[in-house]
Amino acid sequence: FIELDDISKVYMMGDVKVAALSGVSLRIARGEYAAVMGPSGSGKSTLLNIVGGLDVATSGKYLLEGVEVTRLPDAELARIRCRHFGFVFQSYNLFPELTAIENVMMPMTYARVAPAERARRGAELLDSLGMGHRLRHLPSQLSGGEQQRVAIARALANDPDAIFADEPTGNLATKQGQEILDILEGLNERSVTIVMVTHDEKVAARASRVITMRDGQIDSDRRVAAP
Amino acid sequence: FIELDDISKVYMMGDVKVAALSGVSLRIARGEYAAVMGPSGSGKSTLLNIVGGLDVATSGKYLLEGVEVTRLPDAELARIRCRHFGFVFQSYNLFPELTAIENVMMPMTYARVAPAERARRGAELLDSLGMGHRLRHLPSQLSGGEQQRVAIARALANDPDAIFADEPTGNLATKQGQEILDILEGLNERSVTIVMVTHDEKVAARASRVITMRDGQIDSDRRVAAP
Ligand SMILES: Nc1ncnc2c1ncn2[C@@H]1O[C@H](COP(=O)(O)OP(=O)(O)OP(=O)(O)O)[C@@H](O)[C@H]1O
Ligand SMILES: Nc1ncnc2c1ncn2[C@@H]1O[C@H](COP(=O)(O)OP(=O)(O)OP(=O)(O)O)[C@@H](O)[C@H]1O
Ligand SMILES: [Mg+2]
Ligand SMILES: [Mg+2]
Repeated sequence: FIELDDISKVYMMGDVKVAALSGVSLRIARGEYAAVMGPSGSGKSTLLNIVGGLDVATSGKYLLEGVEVTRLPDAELARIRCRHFGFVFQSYNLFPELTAIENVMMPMTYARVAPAERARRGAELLDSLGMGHRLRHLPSQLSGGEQQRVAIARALANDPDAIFADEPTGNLATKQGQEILDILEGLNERSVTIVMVTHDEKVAARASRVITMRDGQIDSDRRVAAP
Repeated sequence: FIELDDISKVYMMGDVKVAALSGVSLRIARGEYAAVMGPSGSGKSTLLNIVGGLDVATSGKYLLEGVEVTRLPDAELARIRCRHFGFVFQSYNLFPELTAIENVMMPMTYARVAPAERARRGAELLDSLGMGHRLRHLPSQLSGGEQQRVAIARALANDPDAIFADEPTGNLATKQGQEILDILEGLNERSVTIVMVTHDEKVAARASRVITMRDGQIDSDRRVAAP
């Protein structure tokens, strides 16, 4: 499904090189549930952005279903992302000028869903995440955890094949974090692929595979028996 | 030191009232180390913003050292905040157009610290938080946990009497989160007051008092024996 082949990402700061990723190789099969862990600055978000097609590697190959994605034109890449991928970013997740429900309806507009269906599905998703009472709030009028839940609803809007989530429960209390994980596990049971960056050992414990990063490289990659 | 007297905060959304806080009364003594917990949307950030003087209550009184703060002119309030308080917000913590070290030097400029001393202290604070190698990065060039650590360095810049931190370890892996907590405990031992919103039971376990919120009110307020 997803294959990274010796991927590197180097930023130039003046004449200093910052290697966010150096030589990462990875395969993710359809239906996997992988947690990505590692210290701050080890390259987790960078890895997720490249896997999700939001960022481009400086060297190495990225293949999606065997097709080299680096050769695809931008418009094609955007179309694949919109239809097949859902994202939850580490921050700055929502369009600040749109309400909660408008934010969730956004990806559906790209996928040409009819207006009535967009509104119905948007309200339903937000309601399932406990956000039914905040549909008309702007992001600035929502608490941190509420913004995070709206972002998750938006990631689910187009019923994606794969969800890439960067710290999706970072701003949520234990009980609400559990509800999010239950939702993700439910999707995984319907063979949605989940790749999730997390700092929380308890969250990683629910994945079937834990990839640990250090200094821009994969430090360990273990299958764990499903509990 | 800090006294909240029947504080309420109500937002108007058209003709719908959203009560973020309803009737909160609280006293915080100098040198306390309090954790604030509760579900998403229960009013923790709102409470912290009012206690820190960054937001104004719609009703009730707020007294600082027995002086009613709601009667102070804005400039006076800003001066107290700059000299005595340090803040770590839940997000959007840093000026996006300033580098890491410039962000940390900002509060020192307000407090009229000499340029050479600002640069020295800024570098020292960032170094103590493991950020010495990222002084010239802009926030957009930093990972989530790196941004959070720069925000903490900035909160410490003017050697404040009280630190108000909203999820300061939310984006950090366990080990780095522990280092932040060690720093905060060290400050508390020198009688810096710490008020910290957290979702993490382990983090709250290190405080001497746990305030739990629910639906805009204080649900419980317990002293715990220091471990
Ligand atoms: N500007 C605003 N206008 C309307 N409602 C608001 C505004 N700001 C906050 N709220 C509402 O007030 C409530 C409390 O918000 P607050 O940010 O204090 O919650 P919180 O406890 O910090 O939550 P979290 O754990 O998710 O960060 C939320 O339900 C939120 O929707
Ligand atoms: N645009 C950029 N320019 C320069 N350096 C960058 C840029 N973006 C990221 N970096 C650096 O790349 C490294 C990896 O960043 P990344 O965001 O992937 O880390 P992370 O593992 O997600 O960390 P965290 O757990 O703190 O979110 C960091 O050290 C960061 O400073
Ligand atoms: Mg990150
Ligand atoms: Mg909050």
